[in-house]
Amino acid sequence: YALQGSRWKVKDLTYKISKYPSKLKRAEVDKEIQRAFDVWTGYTDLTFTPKSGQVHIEIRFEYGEHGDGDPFDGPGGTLAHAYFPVFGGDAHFDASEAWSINSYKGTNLFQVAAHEFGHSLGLSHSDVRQALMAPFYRGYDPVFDLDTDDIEGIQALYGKKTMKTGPRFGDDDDQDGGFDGSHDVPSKTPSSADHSLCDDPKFDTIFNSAEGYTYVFKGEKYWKLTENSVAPGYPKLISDNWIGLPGNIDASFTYKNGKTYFFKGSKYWRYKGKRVDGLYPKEISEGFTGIPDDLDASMVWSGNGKIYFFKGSKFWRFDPSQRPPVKSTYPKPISNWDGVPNNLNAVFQWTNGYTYFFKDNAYYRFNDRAFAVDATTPAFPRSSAYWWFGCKEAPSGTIGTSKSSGLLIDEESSRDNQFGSAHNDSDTEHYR
Amino acid sequence: APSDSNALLYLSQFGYLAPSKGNSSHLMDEKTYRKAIEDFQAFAGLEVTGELDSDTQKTMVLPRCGVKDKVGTGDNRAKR
Repeated sequence: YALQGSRWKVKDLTYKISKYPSKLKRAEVDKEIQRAFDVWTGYTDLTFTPKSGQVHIEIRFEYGEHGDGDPFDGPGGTLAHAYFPVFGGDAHFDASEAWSINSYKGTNLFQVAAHEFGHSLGLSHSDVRQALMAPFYRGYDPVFDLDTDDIEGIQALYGKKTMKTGPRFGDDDDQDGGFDGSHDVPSKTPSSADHSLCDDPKFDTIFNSAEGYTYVFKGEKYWKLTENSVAPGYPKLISDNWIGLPGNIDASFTYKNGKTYFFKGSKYWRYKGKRVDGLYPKEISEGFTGIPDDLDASMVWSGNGKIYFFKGSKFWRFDPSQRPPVKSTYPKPISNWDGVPNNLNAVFQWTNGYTYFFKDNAYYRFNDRAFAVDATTPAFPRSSAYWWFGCKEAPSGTIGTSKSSGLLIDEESSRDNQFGSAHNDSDTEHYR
Repeated sequence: APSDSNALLYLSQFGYLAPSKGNSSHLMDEKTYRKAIEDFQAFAGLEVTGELDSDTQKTMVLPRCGVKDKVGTGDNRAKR
């Protein structure tokens, strides 16, 4: 799946159908549109309510040129288009198509609407052919369900569907066996800005545990991250929970064997969960032959599953299945990673599939598919304090703290303005 | 089936090629064109040949969504 880069901040969304197709009954269209929204409510906490007046998503069936600079082309060809959240979320359907309901004939309204609403929610086209978010019309499917790819995409934006049993501020990461599989439910920190990472957001290392938690290490302390801030009850002491592990770690990563590796100076440690996994520390030169001491950062890159180490202006690729594990063509300049600076502090891949590079008090989001730092608004680097740690006001001198800056400078946004969508910017956001 | 010129329009419309500017003629080298076709073939799950072969032509005339497959073509996101 691919994420466009914006999403709705609110989960209770409203919509209206401003223009109906001429050959279908309005009540039938209403029902199909609601069914299409329900595709996405089945896997998230999103709700969609029809309403008059100003709404989040406006739906229109239009012919040809219809005011947004992206005219429809008559029967066949382009069937519909929709705008990403930051551009309004509206969905337009080509009124000249033979729209149909529960039929193999014509163009099935439900299928197309469900796809378009994926865009309205922030999903781009997927290159997984069987996914709903693949760009080509798939025809009528009487037993439709979302593909895993679509589910992972929408949940990367809005989290998994939760049981509505009230707020959950639980923090079970320090209790062995306490993991219940619902750890990634977004939780709101009551006082999210009350932590020292806001004063000095530069940190040592960041990694995802095998259980799916994201941890930030800095000096002797560590924090667990939630979807948009730090979890309550942090920081804690590294030495209290990772017994035997020192502070001021240089680099870390969790490998596909589920074990987490920590690097400091000339040594490294391997942990399974929070238990040391053997006799450690060991020498980097022995366990990771070809990798230098005193690293800046490390990660497992999703592009090929190999381990990457970063130091100064250079990087090394380590493949444990090869001999030697580091090819003679390494190290290479970090400038090969388009847009990524030298002298990094940390790097990791987050659960949304992007790779994030951190330096000083800012970060860069790297798009593995395009192999470059994302060109989006606000631009990267962005403030780590604001976007990762939930600090209300980032320290002065950081950048990218405005979630709406730059929205009016690109082509798609100006199209949206021509169309005159009644769109409330405060309900959308760019995400980290 | 789309001709080369229609394929060019298609590839521009859906983000595989940078759109041409206004009324100026757009001269494009073959390598850029082949790369755009390859990108499209890879995205659509076709055999990647770089040629406007029959499978690619058939896919280009399928009904589809009007949103670009590659949002941001023309900036550095499609560089590699």
